[in-house]
Amino acid sequence: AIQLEGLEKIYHEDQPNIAVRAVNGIDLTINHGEAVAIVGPSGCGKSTLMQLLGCLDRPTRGSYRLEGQNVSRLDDDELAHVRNRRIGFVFQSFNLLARYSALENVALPLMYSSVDNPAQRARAVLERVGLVNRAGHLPSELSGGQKQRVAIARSLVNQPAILLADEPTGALDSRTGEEIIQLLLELNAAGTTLIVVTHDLALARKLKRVVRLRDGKVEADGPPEQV
Amino acid sequence: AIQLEGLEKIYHEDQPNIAVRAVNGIDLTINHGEAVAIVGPSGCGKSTLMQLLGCLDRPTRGSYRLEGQNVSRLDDDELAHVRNRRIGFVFQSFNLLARYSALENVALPLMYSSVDNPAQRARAVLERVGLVNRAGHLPSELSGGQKQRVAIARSLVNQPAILLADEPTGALDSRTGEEIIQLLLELNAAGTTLIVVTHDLALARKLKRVVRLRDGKVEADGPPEQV
Ligand SMILES: Nc1ncnc2c1ncn2[C@@H]1O[C@H](COP(=O)(O)OP(=O)(O)OP(=O)(O)O)[C@@H](O)[C@H]1O
Ligand SMILES: Nc1ncnc2c1ncn2[C@@H]1O[C@H](COP(=O)(O)OP(=O)(O)OP(=O)(O)O)[C@@H](O)[C@H]1O
Ligand SMILES: [Mg+2]
Ligand SMILES: [Mg+2]
Repeated sequence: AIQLEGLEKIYHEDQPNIAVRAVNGIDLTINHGEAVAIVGPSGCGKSTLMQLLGCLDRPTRGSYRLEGQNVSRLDDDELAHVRNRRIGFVFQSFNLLARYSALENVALPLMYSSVDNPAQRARAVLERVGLVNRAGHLPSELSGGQKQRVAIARSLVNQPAILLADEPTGALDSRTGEEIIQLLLELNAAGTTLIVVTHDLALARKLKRVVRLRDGKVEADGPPEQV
Repeated sequence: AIQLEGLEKIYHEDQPNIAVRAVNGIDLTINHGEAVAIVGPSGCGKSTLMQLLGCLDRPTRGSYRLEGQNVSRLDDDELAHVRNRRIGFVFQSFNLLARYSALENVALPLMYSSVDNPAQRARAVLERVGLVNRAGHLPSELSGGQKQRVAIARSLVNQPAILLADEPTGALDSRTGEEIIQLLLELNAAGTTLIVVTHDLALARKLKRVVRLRDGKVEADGPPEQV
């Protein structure tokens, strides 16, 4: 489903003394329905890689083929279509809209597709993450872990083929985190391709494959016991 | 150093069907130099309690004595003085200023006190958290774990008597997280009172005392093995 070749993302490439090679040459293939954990030290390029995978940013160099299509050849409309209909994205810092309630934030991706009863679909995913009793709250009226769960619910409401989750349990206590891990594993069992950045080794071990990054490169790639 | 009696924080108290009893009657005493972990499920009131402890918000009811003074009797100037000089605060969502670099964000609390060489002091704490090579970056040019470490550095630059840290390792991989835990333990060994909200049970176990919250109340309070 996903094929990366020689992928690079370099910030400030034109200013050598402050250039940062955030992603520095990555080759990676991820097939339909896989469950992959991406791990590595703070600052090693995980979120940058996720933004490239999620078509939220363009690489400096290299190629990204998504379901057979070279993503860099898509125009802005086609890219937006892929982003909204095929991919679900959970941001490391949630990125909720401050003036909209939890329910409205979750329902937002449904505006791109014509579904009947968006409020009901949004409410159903909010229930999945244990937050139907916070539906009317603004992000400023939610705890850290509640915001994180709203972000997770929002990523699922369009039933994406590929779910990209950047540290989805980072703000959760272990019990709530367990419930979210179960939810992610169920989605994967039902066919969703799952790519999860995490520093929660308990979560990483439950996925079949772990890719470890260091300094923008793949350092190891295999089953959890080996990586 | 800290004495809470019957402390409450109720959001929308005047609207019974949406009122939230975030802190619902807490009695707690924390002495000088203690190291306390605050744990509990997502949404149980930990961050709200921290905001009250950090004098960033006023309780609905109950009293908070800080080093013998009833905090609710202080006027805004005295409150600001306590907040800036006696207390260091690490926010769950970092709260960095977007238009200032890492170095400027860290140096910010020094503006309230007249220190010579604030840039040097800021650079020294940035070095402590492994980020001196990111001093010139804006928050948008930092990874999640880097932003978290800048927030930690900022909380320390005034050498506070009390450090309140709301999930300080939430965005960090285990190795970087270890380094931060070591830093916090060293500060406590040197006399800083340490109050840490965490769902990282490894960190909680390293502190002498764990206070477990549920639904805005203290459910258990004692050494880690018991709680
Ligand atoms: N401004 C507000 N209005 C209404 N309810 C609020 C407001 N702020 C917080 N809450 C609610 O108060 C409760 C406690 O929030 P708090 O942020 O203290 O939780 P927490 O223990 O820090 O959770 P987490 O572990 O997820 O960070 C939550 O259920 C939240 O929805
Ligand atoms: N706009 C930018 N300009 C310059 N450098 C940047 C920019 N954005 C990110 N970086 C740098 O790129 C590197 C990779 O960042 P990234 O966010 O991908 O790390 P990460 O692996 O997700 O880290 P964490 O685990 O802390 O979230 C970091 O060292 C960061 O400082
Ligand atoms: Mg990241
Ligand atoms: Mg919190």
